[in-house]
Amino acid sequence: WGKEGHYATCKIAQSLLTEEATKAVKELLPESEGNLSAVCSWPDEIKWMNKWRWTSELHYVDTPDFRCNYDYDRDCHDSSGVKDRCVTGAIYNYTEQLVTGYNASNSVTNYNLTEALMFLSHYIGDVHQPLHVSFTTDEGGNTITVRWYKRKTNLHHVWDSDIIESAMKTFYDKDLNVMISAIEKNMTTTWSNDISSWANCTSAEEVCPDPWASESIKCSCNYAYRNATPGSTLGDEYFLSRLPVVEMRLAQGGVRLA
Amino acid sequence: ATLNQIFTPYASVSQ
Repeated sequence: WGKEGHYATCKIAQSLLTEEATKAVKELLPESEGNLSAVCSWPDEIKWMNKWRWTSELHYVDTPDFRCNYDYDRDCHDSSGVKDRCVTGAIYNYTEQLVTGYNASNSVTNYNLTEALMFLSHYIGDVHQPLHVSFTTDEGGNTITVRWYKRKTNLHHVWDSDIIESAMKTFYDKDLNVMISAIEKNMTTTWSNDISSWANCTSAEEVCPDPWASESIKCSCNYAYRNATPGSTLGDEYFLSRLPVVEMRLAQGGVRLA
Repeated sequence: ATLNQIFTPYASVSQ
């Protein structure tokens, strides 16, 4: 996601944190007084820097072209083939760091738990952006040039930012917090019966990013790539039919992060 | 769900 998507995911999660989790987040984020949504874009801000370049491939997972499915063992590796270097592998990794680091009374682990919290919060958001789990050759839609109404852009950017920004302008008084409130309202009405299934892992795992990634590749094939061929102009028909998908993915990311 | 689980006191520390 772009700034708005990460802010929304983390703002939604923040409102669902337990007392203990709120306390822990406050301890780990002293500079932002525990305001998680203030730091959720940090991994995007640093991934260009030499010191952090190795993190840039952790924001997504590439799947084989036109195969509308995801498999950890097949897909979770970086462009050099190094295993576990993808967004789901990163979610497992930073969850593990926080579980072992935060609970360990003896501070044997020297993980930076503040960084682990910011990376985990960002990556749980990203795995819910459908095109962050999508085809290798078009780089998750980055090489698919389209028009968003009158403006030239690419399909990845449409899903990272353009749909959200158009929604804010069209429906939410240009105010992201108004959009977040509308999503949270949906969570208490339309999606109220789904929240617990979103939140729980069917496997016994502490965190379960694999089904989240499978949902995203399905959304990529059914919604993002569909009717968005290179050079096409995307307008109301595409925007109004895809906005509900974006809003649900932001809600699911927030519930699962919390 | 993830952060609440991680920061539950005495959360199950995985092997």
